[in-house]
Amino acid sequence: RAHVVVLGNEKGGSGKSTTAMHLFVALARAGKRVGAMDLDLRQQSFFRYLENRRAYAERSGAALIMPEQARVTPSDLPLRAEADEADRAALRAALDGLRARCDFVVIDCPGSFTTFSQEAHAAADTLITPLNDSLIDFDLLARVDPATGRIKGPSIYSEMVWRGRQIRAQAGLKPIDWIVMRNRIATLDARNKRTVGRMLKELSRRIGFRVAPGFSERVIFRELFLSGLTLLDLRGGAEGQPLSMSHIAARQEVRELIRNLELPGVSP
Amino acid sequence: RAHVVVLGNEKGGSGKSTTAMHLFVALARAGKRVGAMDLDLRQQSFFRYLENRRAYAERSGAALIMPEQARVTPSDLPLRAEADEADRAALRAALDGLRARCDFVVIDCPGSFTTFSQEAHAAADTLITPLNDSLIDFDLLARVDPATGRIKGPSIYSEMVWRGRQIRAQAGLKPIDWIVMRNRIATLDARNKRTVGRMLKELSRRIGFRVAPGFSERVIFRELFLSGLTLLDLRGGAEGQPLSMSHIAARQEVRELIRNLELPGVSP
Ligand SMILES: Nc1ncnc2c1ncn2[C@@H]1O[C@H](COP(=O)(O)OP(=O)(O)OP(=O)(O)O)[C@@H](O)[C@H]1O
Ligand SMILES: Nc1ncnc2c1ncn2[C@@H]1O[C@H](COP(=O)(O)OP(=O)(O)OP(=O)(O)O)[C@@H](O)[C@H]1O
Ligand SMILES: [Mg+2]
Ligand SMILES: [Mg+2]
Repeated sequence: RAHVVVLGNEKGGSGKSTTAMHLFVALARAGKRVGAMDLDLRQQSFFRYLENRRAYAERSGAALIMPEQARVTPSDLPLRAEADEADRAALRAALDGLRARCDFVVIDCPGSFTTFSQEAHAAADTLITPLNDSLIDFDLLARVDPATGRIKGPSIYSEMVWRGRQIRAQAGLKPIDWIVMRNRIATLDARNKRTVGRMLKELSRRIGFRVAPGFSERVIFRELFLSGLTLLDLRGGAEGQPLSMSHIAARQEVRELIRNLELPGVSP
Repeated sequence: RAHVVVLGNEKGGSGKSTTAMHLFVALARAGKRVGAMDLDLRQQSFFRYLENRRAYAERSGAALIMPEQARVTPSDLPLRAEADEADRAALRAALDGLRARCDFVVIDCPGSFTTFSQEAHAAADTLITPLNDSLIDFDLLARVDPATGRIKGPSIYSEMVWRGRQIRAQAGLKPIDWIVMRNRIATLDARNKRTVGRMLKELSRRIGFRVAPGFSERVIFRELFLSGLTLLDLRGGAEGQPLSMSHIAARQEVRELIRNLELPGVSP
C-alpha cells in the first residue's frame, strides 16, 4: 500500500502546491509510481501545474513523467452534516484506489479548512507543512505571548493536525510523521530568521514535529508554472544554457528536503 | 457614509492581511476614523495583529490608534442556503454600523471562497487585490495558454469579483474601483517580473482593473506582527536607531500605494 504524503497548512501561500509539484517530480525521477490528489477544489494549482506539464510534453514531444491523478467532487447534499460525511467517504474511496496502484500518493491541501483537508490529514503517513519565515504564518501553528515572546499554546492549524492524529490513532494506524519545512527563506533576514527558528525549535518539542530546512526564496520555484516543468526537469538549463549557481543550489535544497523526509525506499 | 476598502484575493498568502494593517495605520495617521472587519474567521491575522497592537499600547503606555472593529459570526443553520442568507444579512448589518460612524472601513477577506467574502466584494467601493509576482498567483485571475503565453479568459477570482460587480450594479451602486497591487516584488527577478507585468497590463484592459506598483519583498513588512506595530509607527527606528534606507524605501512604497488608491479626502 502506498505511503501517503500530505502537503498541509491552513495558512495560504506557504508553498504547499509548489512543494507538492517538486516532491512529485523528485519521487517520479527516483523511479517511484506516484499518485496525486489536489484538494484545493477551486484553485487546483497543483493539478493546473500538471495540466501545463502534459501540454508541454504533447507540443514538445518530450517524455515527461506524470502522476496518476484522482479527483473528488464535493457533495451537493443540502444538509451540511450529510455533505461532510459523503465528502469523507469520497476521499477515502479515491485514495484507496491510488494506494493500491502506487508507491506514493502526494495530496495537496487548500489554504483553508475543509472536510476533504481534515480527512487527508488523518490519512497522512507523512505530513509536510511549508511555512514562511514569518510570525504571521507561525500564528496559525501556535499563539505567542507578544509581551514575553513565549509560546502560549497551539493554534488553529495545530489543532487540525491534532484532530487528524486522533482520528488515525482511533483507527489503529501508525503515527503521522509531521515535518514543518521553512520556505521562501530570505538571504537578508538574520534577526527575524533567528526568532522564527528559535520558536520552531521550541514548538517542535511541544507539539511533535520535526523541522526541515526547506527552500530559499528563488524565482526558479515560481517561473516554470506555464511549462509545467520544475528545476529538476532541466538538464543544463531550459534553453540548453549551463545551470546557474542558483539552480544547482535549488536542486540541492530539493534533494535535502527529500533526504529529510526519510521516506520508505527513497534515498536521494 | 464611509468609503469601503476591501482586501481580496482568493489566492492565499498574497498579502491581504499585511496590506489591510498598513492601510489602516496610514489612514488613521492621516486623521481618518477607520472601521475594520476581518472575514478570515479562523485565521483572523488582521485582528490578531490589532490585538497585539492593543497589548503593546497597554504595556508600553504608547498611544496607538486602533480602528473600530466589528465582528460577524457564521450561521449554524443546518441548511446551507439558509446559512448563506443569514451570513449575508449579518455582514450587511455589521458593515452598516461601521459605515455610519467611520470615514473608511477596511475589510480583510480570507484566501478562500466564502459567503462573507463574496458579500464584501459586492460592498467594496475600492477593492485591492495584492498579488505575488508569480504565474501561479496570476492563474487565479486569468487562464494563460501555456503554448502561446496569451490570456485565454478570466479565472475563479476574477469571476468572484465580476459577481460582486453584478450584485452592485443591480443595487444601483457606483462601480468598484479595482486595483491589483503587486506584492513581495523581488529585486533579482527581471524576466519573470517583465512577464507578469506584461500580462497584468493586458488583463487590466480586458477585465477592468488598475495596476499599482505595490510592495517589495521586505522583512520589515513581516517582522513587527508581535508588537502590533507597522513601519509607519516607527519614529527613527523601534529602538531609537535611525531608520534604515530600507525602512525609508518601505514608507515610500506605502505612501505610493495610498496615492494610487485615489481615496476620497486622502492625499498622502
Ligand atoms: N521557495 C520559493 N521561492 C519563490 N517563490 C515561491 C517559493 N515557494 C512558493 N513560492 C511562490 O509563492 C506563492 C505561494 O506558493 P504556493 O501556491 O505553492 O502556496 P500554497 O500554500 O499552495 O498556497 P494556497 O494556500 O493558495 O494553496 C506562489 O506564487 C509560488 O510561486
Ligand atoms: N511585501 C512583503 N514583504 C515581505 N513579506 C511579506 C510581504 N507581504 C506579505 N508578507 C508575508 O507574506 C505572508 C503572507 O502575507 P499575508 O498573511 O498578509 O497574506 P494573506 O493574503 O492575508 O494570506 P491569507 O490568504 O492566508 O489570508 C506573511 O507571512 C507576511 O508576513
Ligand atoms: Mg496551493
Ligand atoms: Mg490574510
